[in-house]
Amino acid sequence: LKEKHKILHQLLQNSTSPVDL
Amino acid sequence: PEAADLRALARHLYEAYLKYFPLTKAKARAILSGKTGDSAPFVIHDMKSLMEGEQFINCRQMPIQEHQQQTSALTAAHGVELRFFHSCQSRSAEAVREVTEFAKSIPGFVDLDLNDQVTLLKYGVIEVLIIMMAPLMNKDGTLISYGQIFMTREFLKSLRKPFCQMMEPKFEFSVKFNTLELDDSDMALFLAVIILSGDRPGLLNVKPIEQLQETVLHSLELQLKLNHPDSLQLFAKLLQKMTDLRQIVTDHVHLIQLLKKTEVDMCLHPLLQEIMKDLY
Repeated sequence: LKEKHKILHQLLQNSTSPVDL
Repeated sequence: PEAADLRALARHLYEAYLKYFPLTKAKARAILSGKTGDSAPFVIHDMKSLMEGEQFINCRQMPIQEHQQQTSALTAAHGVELRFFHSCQSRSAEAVREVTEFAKSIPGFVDLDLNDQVTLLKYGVIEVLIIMMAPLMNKDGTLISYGQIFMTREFLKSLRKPFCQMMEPKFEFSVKFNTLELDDSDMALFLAVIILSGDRPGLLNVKPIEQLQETVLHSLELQLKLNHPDSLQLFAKLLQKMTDLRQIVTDHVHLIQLLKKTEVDMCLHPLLQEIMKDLY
């Protein structure tokens, strides 16, 4: 599931700083 | 849990809500009722005002990425609807990031299985975004672009098919939802309840999610009793809205899937694509 949702996964793992969307 | 713990949870979620969501209901209602002094929103009511308003729409987007380069490459010949739709997608992707940060602030959420965190967001985030649209709407239109613009409902209905069908169900839902008169502190708890739904497809470990949701539900029930002492059955009425919400999301996703098939120039934002793939 994590593999299919890389951006969501990244958002969950990263800190509160804005992520490149 | 003790009432004091439930109140502390409500305060914590309200603070997180204020931290991550830039346009609160209080601010939106002040704009809609003209109580913000000199900063009335720009009104989009026809194609001409849409063209004029596009500079507002684009001014707070995320740094330019591949997707937005594609967006700006769209010419007028591709249709104003598609261009506007792409602006909406950029804002939605940013809103997904805000909702993710809010979810991470729910006590216990980040301790859940990471796969389950992904599933809860995948299934919950569009429901949350639709609930968060309600405070921005009234029967005549909606605030967009962080409250800088008011777009009329009639204008949205005048767009070509199927774009004209996208917002009308949200207006119908929002006008009814707004009669419950929730404030931002109630909304914070309700959003957490939605995110912590233990019946999302594919969850690996349901029990801890249900336990977290139960605590937030207790906190919401207490909050509504204290904050709306005269509103009978408000807790039950609010929970019933979750059923309507699922239908709206299902219809919304089907509409996006239809758009993907019928609109040659349509490109879906990668994050939204991830969320909507195999959703319903």
